[in-house]
Amino acid sequence: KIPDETVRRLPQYLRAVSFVHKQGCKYVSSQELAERLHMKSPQIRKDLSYFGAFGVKGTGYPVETLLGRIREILKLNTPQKAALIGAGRLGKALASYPGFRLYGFDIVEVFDRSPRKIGRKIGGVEIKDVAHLGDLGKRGIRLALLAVPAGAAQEVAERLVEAGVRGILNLAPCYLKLPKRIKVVTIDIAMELGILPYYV
Amino acid sequence: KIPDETVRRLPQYLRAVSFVHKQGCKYVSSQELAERLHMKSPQIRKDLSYFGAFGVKGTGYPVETLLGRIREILKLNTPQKAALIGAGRLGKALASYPGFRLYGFDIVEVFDRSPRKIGRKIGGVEIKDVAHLGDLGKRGIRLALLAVPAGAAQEVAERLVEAGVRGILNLAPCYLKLPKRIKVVTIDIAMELGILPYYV
Ligand SMILES: NC(=O)c1ccc[n+]([C@@H]2O[C@H](COP(=O)([O-])OP(=O)(O)OC[C@H]3O[C@@H](n4cnc5c(N)ncnc54)[C@H](O)[C@@H]3O)[C@@H](O)[C@H]2O)c1
Ligand SMILES: NC(=O)c1ccc[n+]([C@@H]2O[C@H](COP(=O)([O-])OP(=O)(O)OC[C@H]3O[C@@H](n4cnc5c(N)ncnc54)[C@H](O)[C@@H]3O)[C@@H](O)[C@H]2O)c1
Repeated sequence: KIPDETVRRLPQYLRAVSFVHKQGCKYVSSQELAERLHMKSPQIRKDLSYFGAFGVKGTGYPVETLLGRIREILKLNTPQKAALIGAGRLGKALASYPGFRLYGFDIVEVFDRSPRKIGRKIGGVEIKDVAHLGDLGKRGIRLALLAVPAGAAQEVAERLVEAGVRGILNLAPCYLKLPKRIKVVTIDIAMELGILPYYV
Repeated sequence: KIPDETVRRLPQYLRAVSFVHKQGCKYVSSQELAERLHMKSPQIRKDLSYFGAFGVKGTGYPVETLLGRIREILKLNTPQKAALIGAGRLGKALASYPGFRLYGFDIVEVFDRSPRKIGRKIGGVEIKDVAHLGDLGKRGIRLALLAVPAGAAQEVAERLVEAGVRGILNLAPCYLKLPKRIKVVTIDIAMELGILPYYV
């Protein structure tokens, strides 16, 4: 089993190896990855060895193989359908963000509760009424991005779990209390900014 | 000196204590904070003891005092002026986000390079030409939010440092190579989403 810290670093390796791949390189050394990612190369070699990726001394890791292997571990080779809840300021930006494609994500459904927004489109997807989520799991949607106010996030998250969602990216500045089997990642942008003055 | 891990947790304590304060509570126990934040209460007691916050057995920590103390440590009592670079999809959402106020932040200047956008307003602030940053440090702007494409982020960040910025919240999916004295926090929203399928 791969340790959680290693899994958390895999997307960073994916980003760095994709970059090198786009530049046409066939091999990449752990040293080069270490410089790009500002990590230590022994750490990188150890992480990559968990899933059998072995570099050849003097030439490094074959880029195509490494890319395929990381994408396979992260389960990114199967297209990942996601639902976006909340078509406000942040939701609008997320709905049309092309950067999710690198990880194989596609926002296929958008929900909101405002009658003014339901029926309009953002990112090319029609906004539907959050009161009618239906069976998201049955439609192959196991992931959701939550961009609703903090006060609404817990209740909406519980309804998403009932509808079959198993992983949530929470952008509301609050903690979601959900069963252990649901994977939640919370990003609080204001909080990350709040750390800076201490160091400046 | 307060350890870095403790500093990173302070904004979470601030968020939880502000919530309890808004509800009118005068005291809060480390146990209640532990439940709200899903941390362990010995960890919370240890963190709070670094800056002399002592709870009274049976009643807990005085909420007003705790709030003041955390804000003081994080230097959030002095209004923090920030510049936003990039008035695109994400920049528009950030420019009018009221959530930065909890931490005392105000986006006072916005820059972009697109002639179409310069002169317009977002979040009530006029967009200026990124070619003329001027002396941000002299105008009391030591922090910046970077919402430009990844390919432009490094060059823009270097110019911000020359203009006097000392802390950067980077929202572009790339690593910024800057002198050690500059504090950089990078948030890669797509990458955080990219971790979910592994667990789902
Ligand atoms: N705007 C930003 O830049 C920014 C930055 C960091 C964090 N956030 C967080 O992201 C979330 C969204 O912020 P925003 O600025 O887009 O807010 P917003 O008010 O512009 O949008 C919120 C949207 O959620 C909808 N909504 C409210 N309750 C709902 C419910 N129960 N079910 C479904 N939809 C519901 C509203 O109709 C609205 O369209 C908030 O939690 C905010 O704190 C925003
Ligand atoms: N849209 C999202 O939801 C989202 C999510 C995660 C990360 N991001 C990241 O945030 C950044 C901005 O994304 P976006 O969707 O707002 O893109 P965008 O293309 O809508 O906006 C980018 C803005 O930056 C400006 N710009 C380009 N080069 C510049 C330079 N050298 N100096 C100043 N301004 C410059 C452009 O004129 C444009 O207004 C990107 O790095 C993106 O990967 C966006």
